[in-house]
Amino acid sequence: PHRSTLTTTATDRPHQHQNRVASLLSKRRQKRHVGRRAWGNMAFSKMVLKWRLIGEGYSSQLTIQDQRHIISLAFRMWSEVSPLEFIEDTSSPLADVDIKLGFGTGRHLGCNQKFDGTGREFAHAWFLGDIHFDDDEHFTAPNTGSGISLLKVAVHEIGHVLGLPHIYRTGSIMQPSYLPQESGFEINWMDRKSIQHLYGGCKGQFNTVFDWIRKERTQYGEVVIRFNTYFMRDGWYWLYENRTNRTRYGDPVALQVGWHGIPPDGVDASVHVWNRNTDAVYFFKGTQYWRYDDDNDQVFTVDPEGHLYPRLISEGFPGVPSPIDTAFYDRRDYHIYFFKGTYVYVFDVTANRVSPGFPRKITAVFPAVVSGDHPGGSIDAAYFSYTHNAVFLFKDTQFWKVVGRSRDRWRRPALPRNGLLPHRKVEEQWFDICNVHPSALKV
Amino acid sequence: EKLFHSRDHSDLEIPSSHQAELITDKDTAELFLSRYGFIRPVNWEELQFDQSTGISNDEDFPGEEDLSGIQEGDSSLSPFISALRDFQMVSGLSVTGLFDDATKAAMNKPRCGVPDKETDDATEESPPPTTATDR
Repeated sequence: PHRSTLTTTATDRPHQHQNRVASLLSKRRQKRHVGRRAWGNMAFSKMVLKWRLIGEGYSSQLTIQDQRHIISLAFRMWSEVSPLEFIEDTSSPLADVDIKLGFGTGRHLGCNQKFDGTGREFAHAWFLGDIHFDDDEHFTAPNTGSGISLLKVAVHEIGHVLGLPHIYRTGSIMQPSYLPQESGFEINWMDRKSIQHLYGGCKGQFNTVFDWIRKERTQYGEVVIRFNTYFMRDGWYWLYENRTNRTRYGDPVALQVGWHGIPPDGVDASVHVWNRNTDAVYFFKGTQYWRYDDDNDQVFTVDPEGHLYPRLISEGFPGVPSPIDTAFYDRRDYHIYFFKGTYVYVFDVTANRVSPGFPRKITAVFPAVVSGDHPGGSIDAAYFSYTHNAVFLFKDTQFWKVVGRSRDRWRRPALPRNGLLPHRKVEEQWFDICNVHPSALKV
Repeated sequence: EKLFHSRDHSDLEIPSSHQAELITDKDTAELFLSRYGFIRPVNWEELQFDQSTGISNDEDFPGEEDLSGIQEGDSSLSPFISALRDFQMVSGLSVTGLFDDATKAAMNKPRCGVPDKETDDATEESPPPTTATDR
């Protein structure tokens, strides 16, 4: 009887699921298909899904730990490109587990679809339900270069469970036939759009966004200047690859993994003061701030000027209140712009004081180009992007681009100085910055 | 299975995992194509009367005697050949409608058991694993 749990339980819940799915389908059905189910249009109606590798269905080829780790990584890969989050749940009643996985050979796990032995079919899956792996296949861990990659098959079958059909596009993980694993396979752009077509894109507020600039030497000894863009939200961060318009594969990562010594639960702002005399990265949180030591990849305890960290903001930046909402450094006028509430404080780095006439209302310093289209105050993040050579103000899931001093105003001279162009959605410009469930952070 | 086994089960041979049946001829190819949705099973009720359109479809069905005149490669009529062409197209093979070696090799690749084509849930007897009604 145990063995049949995998499938019968699944059938036990038809009504519950059907209601949710039906509601989705009935809406879609009216729009597109009457009387026929449209492949690729059904989806889970909740964003946090529980999965379990069923004890009776462990593979005989890999250690249990390996199997669970690989499957956990497969779920995480889908989580990195969609608003879905996955939790491995080994304790709830089976009926509460959304996705059950298991290995079997031939007639297996009470399934009505017999496996065919070694070769050809390596797994199958049910919509919104279960996944079976054919244990007659030679499943291997990622990057072993032989056998059938369990990671790749798991990502494919989870794609089915989430509602994706077979997709014949080259490079798609949803191709029906197994292609020997290229090293480092990832969910490509089109597959991301397919899953986002079902579940929507990733949205959310950010604590701070900044470009981290550093000098590097090429193999020929030339000094080149590189920068990376970082998005931070609570205790984790993403490196955003501007060239490929997506986050780095495998992100988000926990803050304490990549930025040693800054508050692990997140910061208010990050500022990189970079000019002829100064090259200093600061992180702000509450009433204190830290300076980051690029060379040793951790915060200073004592910086070259002898300052002890963390320091009070009021000490390092007299006249600036704390905590702040956010801040950014504008290389063009060598000022740091601190935001708090509805006010902005412009800090003159050279003179080490707040510039005369400040604080001023944000609406006065950054007027709305379209009346009424303005974040008002409590800005989440202010970001000077070297990629776009522009300043962006983030609030909730929207951003406002500040009128560029040269190009924009050359094209439209009537635009106000530092005006805020009409808002747009963050996910329309920076793609796939998706959460994963905290339990998946370590995978 | 034998009714009696010796107590130490020494006469029980544990079968080593068997090899999946390869696709070698037209019959196994036909099974493959219908399993993965390229050949749609014929549903008589649906054929007799299509409720949603109220139109009787039986003029669509070519009938037994018409089939006898179909030649291999004459894709316009044989469901098998048009399914074969379908499969060749989605697999990136040259669309010949012939059961050639390249097609055979593609059919024998390791693959997922979920059908490639939308399947109609009228085939309750052996529903594909992806129909929601299974739940």
